[in-house]
Amino acid sequence: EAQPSMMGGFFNQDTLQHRLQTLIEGAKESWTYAIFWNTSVDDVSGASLLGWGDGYYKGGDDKLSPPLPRRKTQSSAAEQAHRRKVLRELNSLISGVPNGGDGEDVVDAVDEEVTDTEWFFLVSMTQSFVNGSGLPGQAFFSSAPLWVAGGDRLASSSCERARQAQVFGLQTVVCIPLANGVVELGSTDMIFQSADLMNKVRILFNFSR
Amino acid sequence: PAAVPQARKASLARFLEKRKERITNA
Repeated sequence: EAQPSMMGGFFNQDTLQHRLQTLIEGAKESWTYAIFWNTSVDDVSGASLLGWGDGYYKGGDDKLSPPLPRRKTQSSAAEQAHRRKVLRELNSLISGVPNGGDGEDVVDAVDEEVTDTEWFFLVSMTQSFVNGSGLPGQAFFSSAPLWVAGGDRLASSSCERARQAQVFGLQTVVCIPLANGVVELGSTDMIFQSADLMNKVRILFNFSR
Repeated sequence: PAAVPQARKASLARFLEKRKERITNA
């Protein structure tokens, strides 16, 4: 039975976004983000690649809860200045207007603190995983979900992305392999394995079933 | 920003728009 291309035909970015949003907003757990990593083959090397397909960022309690003692990993003033600069440049890139503004509201939004999880999500857009590397690659190549719950488990992972996730305040990262990619979910909460969630991902993202 | 390929632009634009909404509505 033919599997449609995830990024082609009817499975375009709009439907992908809709599915990621449905997954997160409809979940009983509090997920911070969902990413779809799309599989492809590098034309030159022939290597298998998992690259950014699309993502939905909901956010966590890092902006909504009362101030907590700042984690040792919480960004410094210099790091915040860097993040804001990058965000301003990204706004320019998207809007096509120097300094990224279509009005004061955009400038104000850019000047708000860029949280650790927002930054982790943004950096994810530049990442890819070759031949089974990283949590998404491991999940895809083993055809088995990876569910890493707990800062300690993330921090001690052999995977750079998992360690990075812990540094940026995430407590749970899940990678669920599909025919043409991987759905990754992350949360600042500790969330234990749920068969319901994995079934929901497979129903939402496997069109041919 | 230079590391963000054209294909990511839609995701990025959506993220920035949602972020603006979150901050405006906070």
